[in-house]
Parts: sequence; C-alpha cells; structure tokens
Amino acid sequence: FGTRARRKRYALQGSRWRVKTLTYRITKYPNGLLQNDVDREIAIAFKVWEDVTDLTFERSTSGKVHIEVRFEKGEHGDGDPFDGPGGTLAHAYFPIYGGDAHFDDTEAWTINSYRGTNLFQVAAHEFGHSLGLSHSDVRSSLMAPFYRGYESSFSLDEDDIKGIQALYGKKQA
Amino acid sequence: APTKPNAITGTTSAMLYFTKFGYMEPELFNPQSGALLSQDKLRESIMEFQAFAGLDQTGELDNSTLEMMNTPRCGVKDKVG
Repeated sequence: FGTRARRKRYALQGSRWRVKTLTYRITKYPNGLLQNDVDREIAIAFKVWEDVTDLTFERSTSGKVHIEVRFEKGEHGDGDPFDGPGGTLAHAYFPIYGGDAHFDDTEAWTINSYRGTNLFQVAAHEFGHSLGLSHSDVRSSLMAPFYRGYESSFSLDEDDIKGIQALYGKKQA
Repeated sequence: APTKPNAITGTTSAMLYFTKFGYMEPELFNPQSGALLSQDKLRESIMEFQAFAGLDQTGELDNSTLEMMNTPRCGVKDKVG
C-alpha cells in the first residue's frame, strides 16, 4: 500500500471551558517526588497553554476546582485502570467530562532528566485534553499520543498553538 | 523487544489496543465471547493506526507497527466522537 497522502493537524474533541480563569488542585501526589517539585512542574505545564491564550490557571488547595490532578495506581474509580510501568502513562478528561487529569503513579516520574518519564511534558499533554484538544497526528506536536522522551528545551509545536487558539483565541497583548 | 507482561506481541493484544484507542469498535472484538473478526476489518484498523502514527500503511503488524504500539503513551483515545 505504501504511504497515503493524508492531512495532518490537530483535532478538537468538541467541548471547551466557557471561563478564562480555571482553577486546579493536586489532590493526590506521587510517591517518588517531593510535593513542592510536583507543584512547580504542574504549574509550568499549565503555563504552556497560558502563554499562547488568555487562559489563566490558579492553584487551589481546597474546595471545588475545575481540574483535579491525581496520581493513582491501577483501578482508581473511573473504570479506566492504569497498567503499571510503561504502556499508558496518564489520561485526562475533556471539559465536558470534567477536565480531571490522572497520572499512573507506578511510572518513574522525573524532572529535568533523561531517565524515567518527564512529568512536565506528560502533564502539559494531559492538560491539552483537559482544555478540549484531542490527539494530533502531527508527530512533532505535544498532542501526539506517544511519549517521545525528555526534551531539555521544550516548546509547543505550531500545530498545538493553532489547536488551542481555535478553542480559546490568541493571547491578547 | 517488549518486556512488559501486557506488551503487544500479536493479533489478540493488538485488537485490545485498537479497541482501547478507538481504531476498532468494542463490539467487534470481545475476548470473552470469542467473536470472530474479519481479516479485512483487522487490516483496516492496522492501517488506520499506521496512518495516524505516520507509519507505512502495510496493513500488517510489522515490527515498526508493534514498536509504535509498545511505545509509552497517553491513555486517551486517538479517535473520539
């Protein structure tokens, strides 16, 4: 069959948030990292999307929030159990389903390291789902479904920027 | 070589993967019922995955396809809606 010409680009799930300020809370931390480090990596993962839209993300430590972040093992109450190290790393729900992001706590989550699985990159990807982006078939995009290893200097692909701005508009000067 | 206990190595585990990530309708593959799936449908699912992953669309579970299927990934379906 060989290769077939195919349009490659971002995909939108079909739902989005109607507010510009979104709150989040980390309700369950991973075993292998310090809480302060997790707080920082999650914050900069949200900032990836904040930098190219007018969205802002505020961390809350109590009460009801838009996006709940949890590190869980195996079956964790949503009917989509994690499968241990490797395989599925994390999943997140689109806005219409609540926007929550769950990370497999059996993964070796790391920060600024070529070892393990980079928490920031995976979190930034998952928050793309929390905001309404589906997987992109552009291999270089953040929203491609496959983990491509740690990148010491990260930047969003043009495809990711077009996708998120299709949902929330461009960042105003 | 895949080392995970649940690594994708052949047709059955590949079908589970395709069902989980939206390349195959769940009713087409039910390991409990032993439902038969046409070779054409399996080939179609493989090619859809290969197209999405930027691989040559051979319709076969070749090494590059299996390697991609065993790459750590996000648990959200590739095809939604």
